[in-house]
Parts: sequence; C-alpha cells; structure tokens
Amino acid sequence: MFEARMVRGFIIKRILEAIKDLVSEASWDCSTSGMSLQAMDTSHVSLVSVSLKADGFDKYRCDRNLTLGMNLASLAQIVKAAGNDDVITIKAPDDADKITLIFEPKSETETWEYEIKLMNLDSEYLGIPETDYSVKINLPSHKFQRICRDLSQIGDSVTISAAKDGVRFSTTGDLGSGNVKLNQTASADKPDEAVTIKIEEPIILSFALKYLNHFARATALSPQVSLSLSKDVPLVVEYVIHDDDDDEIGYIRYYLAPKIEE
Amino acid sequence: KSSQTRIDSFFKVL
Repeated sequence: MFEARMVRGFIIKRILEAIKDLVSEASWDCSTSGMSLQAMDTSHVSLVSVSLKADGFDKYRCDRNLTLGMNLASLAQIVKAAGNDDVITIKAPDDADKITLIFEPKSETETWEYEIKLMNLDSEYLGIPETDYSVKINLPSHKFQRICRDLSQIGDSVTISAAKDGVRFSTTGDLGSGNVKLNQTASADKPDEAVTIKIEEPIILSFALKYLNHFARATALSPQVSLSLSKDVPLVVEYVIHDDDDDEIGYIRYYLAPKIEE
Repeated sequence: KSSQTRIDSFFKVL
C-alpha cells in the first residue's frame, strides 16, 4: 500500500506545472524516504530531477518500493482541477495498474476522486556525479524568470559569464543584443530578495533560453533559485521546496547541457 | 555558430 497526503496540495500542483511541458512521460519512484522522479526531455538536452521527502507529507506510508509510470500531462491536467487550498492524497495498492488521487477542499464536506492508469516505461536513468561547481549564484526566482523571458525576446541563447566583478547574462539576435549584469546584494534584510555569487573560477558558458524559460515555470515553488556552473558541464538550476516552518521538504533540479562553439 | 550538446553525453546511463 502506498499513500501520501499533502495538506498544502498546491505544492503538488506547482510541481506538475513546472515539469509537464518539459517531460511527457515519467516514473515516480516511491520508497520509505519519499517520492522522486528523474526524466529527460524528448530531445535529451535537459534533465529534470524532483524529490519530495516523506517528512514533507502530512501522512506518508510506503510498504514496498513502487515505480509509478505515468503521462505527466494527463496527471497535471487532473491535478489542475484541485483547488489551491485542497488537500491532495495519492494512493496506490502494491500491485497497482492505476493510482487514485483524492482532493478534499478544506472547508467543505466533499471528496473528489480520480483514477489514473499507470504505464510501463523503459526510462533511462542517468547517474549524476557529485560536482564541485566553479560558480554558484543564488538569486530571487522571479528575477531569474524575468532575465530568461526578457532576453529570449532578443535571442535564442544566453551567455552566462561570471567573474570577480559579478555575473552577466547576455544574448544577441537579429534585432540587436541585450545583457543583464547582477552584483551581489549587500544586506541580508530580505533573504528572499538577496543575490549571492560565489566564484572559485571565472566561467563563460552558453545555454538555450527555450529550456531556461521552461525551468522558470517552477518560480512559484520557491522565492530563490540557485544556478551552479562549471566549465563544459551542464548547468544546474535548483528550486528548493520548503514547508511552512521553512524546513526543506524537497527540490526540483533541472540540468541543461551547454551549447558549444563549433 | 554554436551547437547544442545532449545531456546524456555528460551523465552515464545507469
């Protein structure tokens, strides 16, 4: 028996909104420690990794490890029907060929129940090595969203360069060029609005803005996002998910392969 | 001219 109940059901809604257009089908791996998912987009340029700790749920029971393969667009479509204040419960028997989703509006005496068919997916699982990144940038997630959105009006790719004097995001296209320079913020009065930049070694790398705009759909999950970069390796864009007490209950990490000069 | 690399060329398939 598998059962996971999330009182803040909007977290599940937001996670699905953040991955459904990037990955069409994927498997959730459920164990006593929590639920996780790893999948590449169809063109194999990016990888998304989601983790939700068992502690992050209000009730969590997993008697046996389960792999729940499903169409994420269908799941997102159903979960979209849940209200933002709804409690969401996911249930599956051990030999599941479907899962049950239960939505309970907090103030009402109603229960909405949906069943979703499961799929057998032969998904490739990638081993991601521990990496000491040369550059780590923490910035407000809405700022990152805006940088990606605005620069994609000009060009298809962004060049991120980080050196002692700060980080620059730049792009060029047919109509011209644009760039955004970020400096570390001085005070920690508003941690959500802070920009912190750690540079071990300067880097300059280019990435497709199309994917970064996809990743920015996770903005509602966290006020801050981190970008980790090293020469010639994929960029990591991480949104850490917190509960009401500000404890970490999971994350969405997106990995994006760099563009290289031919 | 830059070209897009693939993510599975960086990480090993398990």
